[in-house]
Amino acid sequence: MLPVLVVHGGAGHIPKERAELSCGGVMEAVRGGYSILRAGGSAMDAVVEAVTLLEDNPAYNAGRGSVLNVKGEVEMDALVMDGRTLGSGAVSAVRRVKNPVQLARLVMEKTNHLCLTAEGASQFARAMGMEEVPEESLITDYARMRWRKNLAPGANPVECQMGKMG
Amino acid sequence: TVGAVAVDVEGNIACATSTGGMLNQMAGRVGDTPCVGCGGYADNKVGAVSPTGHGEAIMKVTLSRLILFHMEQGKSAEEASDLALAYMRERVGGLGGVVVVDPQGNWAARFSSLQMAWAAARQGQLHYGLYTGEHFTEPL
Repeated sequence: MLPVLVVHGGAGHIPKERAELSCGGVMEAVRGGYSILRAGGSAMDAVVEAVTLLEDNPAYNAGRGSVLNVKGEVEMDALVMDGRTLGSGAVSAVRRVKNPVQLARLVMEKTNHLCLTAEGASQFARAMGMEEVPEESLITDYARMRWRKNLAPGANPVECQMGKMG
Repeated sequence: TVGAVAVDVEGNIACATSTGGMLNQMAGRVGDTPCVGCGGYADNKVGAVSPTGHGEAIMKVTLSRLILFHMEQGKSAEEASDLALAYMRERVGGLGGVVVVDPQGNWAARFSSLQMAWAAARQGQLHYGLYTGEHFTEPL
């Protein structure tokens, strides 16, 4: 079987000045994940590695670079699924975790549950020995600028994020 | 939102999706990403999907499972993606994009929004694009 990996960095409106960053990041992520597949690694290892690289890249809305909610906070969600067993793990509204996708994988591998949320997910992360990071480390100047802009009366955050029809 | 789908040398399939959510969303709002069948699905017998886009719309049509349903009915990864994205746009006015693989290693990166950054690797080739219709390749 020839291995294959496909990644995305999000749909919607990507400003021209960020287009190169967006393309470069997904290429780097696919190279990272594909090197695992070429070495005989599993599909699960490859997708988690690729998504971890994208979470660590501030150009994307995940991990470091996440958008802010109306209160100016970062709440993140992640999911993994294994096609061999239909095993799945997820976290929702999790805070102060550097790589939510790795936490989702731990939910799949270490619990009998499919999804842990909010403070429960954070507690689980601590129990699994995952380092808690300061919320500030996940917030970029770009995310803060967009948050401020969309606090204005009459702002349309969904339009701002999703853009026009393709 | 970011995501990935893969098939390994043993033919096993997986998907992963991660997101910071919607800009200026209400505190506590959860979108499609952590929901099985919405924010991703993987089944060695059919394929895998990781989506991105308007989470509420994706959830209303269970986008990932809908694409795999079309593939179970004989559609290619690309045809199934286009059908499901068109349905989501027509039925609930939602925009988004997906990356998809099938057990044979066929893949697709399709979207109804203006842009989606995507990249794929297979047989020593790197494929990538951003705007609709873009498909560049280079050696890995």
